Amino acid sequence: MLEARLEQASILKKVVDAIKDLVQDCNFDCNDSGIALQAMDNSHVALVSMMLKSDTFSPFRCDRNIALGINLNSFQKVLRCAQNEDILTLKADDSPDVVSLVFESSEQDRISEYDIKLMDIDQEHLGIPDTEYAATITMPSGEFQRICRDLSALSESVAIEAEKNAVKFVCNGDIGNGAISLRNHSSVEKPEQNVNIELSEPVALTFSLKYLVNFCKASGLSGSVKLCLSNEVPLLVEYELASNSYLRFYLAPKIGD
Amino acid sequence: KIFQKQIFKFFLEG
Repeated sequence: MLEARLEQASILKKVVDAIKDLVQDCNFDCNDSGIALQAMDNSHVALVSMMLKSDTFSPFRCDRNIALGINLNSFQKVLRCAQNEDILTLKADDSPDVVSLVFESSEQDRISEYDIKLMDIDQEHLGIPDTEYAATITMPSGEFQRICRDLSALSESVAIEAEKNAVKFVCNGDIGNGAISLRNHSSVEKPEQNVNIELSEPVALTFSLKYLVNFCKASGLSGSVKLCLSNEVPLLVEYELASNSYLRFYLAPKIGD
Repeated sequence: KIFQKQIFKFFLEG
């Protein structure tokens, strides 16, 4: 059986809020290392990969591999019934028809119990290869969100150009053009504003802003975001969570536009 | 979109 207790319901609420517009039905794969999810969007150009390691939970117990097939719209409806600071416990049997969620208020003697009906989801699960990226950019997640939102007002796509010590976000639209450059920046006083660009070779790729804006819904999960780029492989957008957990998005570059 | 799908396929299947 599965029993996984989260100190704060907000983590799961934010994860589901961030991915539910990309993927609708998906399996939450539970085993003794934690809870994982991998799903492609309907158009097969973007992929979500989530890993909530067992250390994220306290306690965490999962004796067997269990796949919880959940409709994310339903999941979000139930998670909205939890306060952000509630303690959240997920429970399921070894061959479950439902997943149970218990929300406990740490301040009040309130316990809320919900069940979500599970579904059989036949999802193709392909391994994501370990990749050496040509450019890895770490920047404030709020900054990346603002850039994507601003540029999406002008254009459907953005070119991300990484070169030594600088990264440029460029768009060309019907009403005009836009470009934002960020340089390596490190501050001891405000480390949350640091920008770090690691480069083995310059790389420039174009991506759909619609997807990037969608990925940025995860900004509330982490103060910084990591962008990894290489020619001819999907962009990796990673939000690191506590205990080595993560929420990752992959997006194929546009070619020939 | 076809190219984008292909890039993904090659990436995931190695």
